Amino acid sequence: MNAFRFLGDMTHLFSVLVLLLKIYATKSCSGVSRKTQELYMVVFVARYMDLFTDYISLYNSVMKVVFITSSAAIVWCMRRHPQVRRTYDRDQDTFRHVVLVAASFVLALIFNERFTFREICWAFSIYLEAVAILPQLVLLQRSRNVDNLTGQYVLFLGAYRAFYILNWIYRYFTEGHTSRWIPWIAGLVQTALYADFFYYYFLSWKNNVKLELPA
Amino acid sequence: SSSEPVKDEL
Repeated sequence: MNAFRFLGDMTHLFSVLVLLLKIYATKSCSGVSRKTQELYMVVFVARYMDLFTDYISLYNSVMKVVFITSSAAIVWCMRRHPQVRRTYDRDQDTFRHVVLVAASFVLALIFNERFTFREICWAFSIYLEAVAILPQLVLLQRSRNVDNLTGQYVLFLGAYRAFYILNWIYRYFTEGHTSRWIPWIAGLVQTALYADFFYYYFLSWKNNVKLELPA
Repeated sequence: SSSEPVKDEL
């Protein structure tokens, strides 16, 4: 495992920890899109079904369990926790996320590495992950006051994607895999979605003002 | 194995 891959996994892990910390410490999920969290839960379950069939490393297995359980815990808090659920911005989190699920599924049926149940699930999870942040970005744009932790959550998620691209470039030159166009294209789309956010995050940091995305 | 290069990622 190269350093880029490891840094990617760590920033991904940090993003989840930041979000759990925000929800736990403030007992509030304001500014957090439940739809994005539900999409991530679907992504992780679809992709990590190999948890019991393909062992790669203890590191991989532990991370898979962490990502599935943490996303489930966040969704559970936002739906069931007596205090947290009341802070959910239901009226602003209106993105039609079912459309993303359906579109990703159709794409996975057409573009996959093999027409098997597992490969279709894997491709589906790659496509869905690429667009799962959209409800969160729309919600950020609608909320006038983005709190620091929510901003950092999205920043870490974006960093995770950027590090994974560097990881693929590194692997391309050291191992030479050229046929992996599904994660490459989906990964580039996914990272591009953060470009706008990175720009405004940088501006708010540079000018030392609160993050606000233009409508 | 080299035929499964990316699925060792998360």
